[in-house]
Amino acid sequence: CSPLPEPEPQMYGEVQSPLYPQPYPPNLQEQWDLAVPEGYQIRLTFTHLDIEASANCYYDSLTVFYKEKALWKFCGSENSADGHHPGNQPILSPGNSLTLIFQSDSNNPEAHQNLGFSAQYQAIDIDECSAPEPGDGSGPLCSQICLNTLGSYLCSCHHGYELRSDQRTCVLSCGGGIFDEPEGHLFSPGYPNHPPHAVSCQYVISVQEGFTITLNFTDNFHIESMDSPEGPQCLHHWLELTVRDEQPIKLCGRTSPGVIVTNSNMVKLEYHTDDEGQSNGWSLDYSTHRVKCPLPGSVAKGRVTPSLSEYLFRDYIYVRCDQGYKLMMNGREIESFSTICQSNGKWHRPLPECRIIDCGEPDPLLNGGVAFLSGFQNQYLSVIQYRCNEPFYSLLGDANVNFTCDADRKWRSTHEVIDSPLCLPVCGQPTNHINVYQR
Amino acid sequence: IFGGQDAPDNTIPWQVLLSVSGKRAGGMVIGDRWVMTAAHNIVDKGAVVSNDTLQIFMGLNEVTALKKSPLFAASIHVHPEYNNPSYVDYNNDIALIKLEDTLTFNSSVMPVCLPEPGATYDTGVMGLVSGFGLTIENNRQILTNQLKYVYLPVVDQQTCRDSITSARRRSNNIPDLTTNMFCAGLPEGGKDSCQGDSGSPFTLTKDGRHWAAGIVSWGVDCGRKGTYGVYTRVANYLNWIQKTMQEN
Repeated sequence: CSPLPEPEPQMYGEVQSPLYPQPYPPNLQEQWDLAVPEGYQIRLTFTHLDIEASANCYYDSLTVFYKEKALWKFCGSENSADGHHPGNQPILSPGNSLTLIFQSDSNNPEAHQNLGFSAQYQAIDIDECSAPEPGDGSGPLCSQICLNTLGSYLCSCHHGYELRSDQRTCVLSCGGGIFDEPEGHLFSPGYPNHPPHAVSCQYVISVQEGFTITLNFTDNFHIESMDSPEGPQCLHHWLELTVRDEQPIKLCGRTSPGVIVTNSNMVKLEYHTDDEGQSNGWSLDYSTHRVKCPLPGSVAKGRVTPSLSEYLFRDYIYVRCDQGYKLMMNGREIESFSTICQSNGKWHRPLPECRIIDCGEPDPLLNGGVAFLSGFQNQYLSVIQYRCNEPFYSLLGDANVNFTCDADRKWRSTHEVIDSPLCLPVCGQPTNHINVYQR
Repeated sequence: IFGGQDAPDNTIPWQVLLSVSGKRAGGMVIGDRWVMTAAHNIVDKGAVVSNDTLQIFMGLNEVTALKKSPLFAASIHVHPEYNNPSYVDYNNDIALIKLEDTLTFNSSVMPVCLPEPGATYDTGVMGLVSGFGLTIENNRQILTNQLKYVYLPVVDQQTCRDSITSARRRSNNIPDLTTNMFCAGLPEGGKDSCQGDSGSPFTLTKDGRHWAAGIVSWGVDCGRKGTYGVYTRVANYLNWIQKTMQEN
């Protein structure tokens, strides 16, 4: 023998006695195991029941079991005086299964042929939330709010409470966790009313680096304090404020701390009360602001843009040099410069220098030379003059031989000519002449 | 040069002395890599002499000193229409020598100007002829060691042609005077260019500049009365000169 497989849960079905609607045969023992999904119960509705009637359904019967416990035993017909007929009302199983056993004895009354029964069943959602509290002392199904669902249920909690991990009971909510939105509102449990005793709540406000948190406590602030000669002491109830890299401070009393600028992107608040005393608690709004970077200063012979009264996290600045100057950083020329205000309040890189450009040594002139007229070391706006080795060479044409170091680092004449001039030989003009004085 | 004088230093800085297989000739500097001369100096028996037989000197007036620092030719360009196998046809007697090295000009080496397009050769205008060719002292022709010069007037073309015709009565095989030539000299003789001056410059002056009007080419005797020196008319070759220099 091997165990029969569990019947596949159905949402509805039909059960009929053998040969129905013909009279059922004698000596029967037939069993039906009905099952619907977990969380449902079975509603069984008889459309017809005609079983030989007898006292206590002694001879023929249809017995309904739930987990081996006989719940009902039916026989007879709708109007018979004997027997036990279910009538028109459906029957409801306690759980998601039912077993029907139909049996007949060896004798059937010859005058009347009984037809047996026909019944339909369907799965009916169990309203677990309506179930009475178990008597085992485990408490209600849900400690606060029970929400029935098809085939199951959910527990929920009132405002100010959180569902425990057992998904059944609720615990006082501190509204805790991590607050990472740029602004928000926090309050102690039950605020503005006093919460249950022995509260220990932690709140962490943590926003992106580059932002600082400012707390703004509302005026209605009440944390029990103990008076002492040194002033109010936060002995039993307190709100401890911890800012990164700073000593924690404890707040209590009836005076709101008002606005606290933390200069930090993370603030931890721990609210503590003991088993005695009363504190109505506190509430605050927090906001965040971008970290400020120092004013970048100025660059000689350059311009820092944009010019703002203050520079905040993620602000960019650019530096451009005046005409004739180039950007230099760490001894190297750079094509462009920008820097960003970082989350730590420092600029991503320091400002560059603007150094005057130079055009380099002017091209040498064959059979000529070059002389500086003004300026310094081939720098921007320096003026040079090309000359030819006179009297044996002369410049081509009457071109202006003065070249100026231009902003594009090219020596350029006033005629926008870049190429250096050309020295052409002077012909036919000896430096010494044949002088004939004799006549 | 007959009837001339020693040229002071740096007065004719375009003057070139050529030594072609040991034979003395003249030339003139016309660019920082170019020397112009007479074609007949560098064509021997119808063939252009090889570069290595040609030595080029410039910058000094004294031959012995000058010859200490020769320059050499990179290429020789004879006028394509020069054809003088029998030494009686000096038409197109012009050639260009390209130097191996570029010259840097100074007071002793300077180019002579080329003629302007349409330059005129007016009769009687005095020109300057120079050279290291034969000179005459005490009725004896001698080889000079010193650059000499003489001023000579441009001679009327017909007058020159007549003198050549007259000379033909005394001597055969006298070359023809063509339009590519002009004459310079004195009817009474005594002043002239001579052998060894070939290729040297005959310059005229305009606006204080010397321009190469002629190249010493040929003549009947030297300094003789009634004869004139014949010079290649450079102005007729401007296009060829420029083309040759540009293409090379």
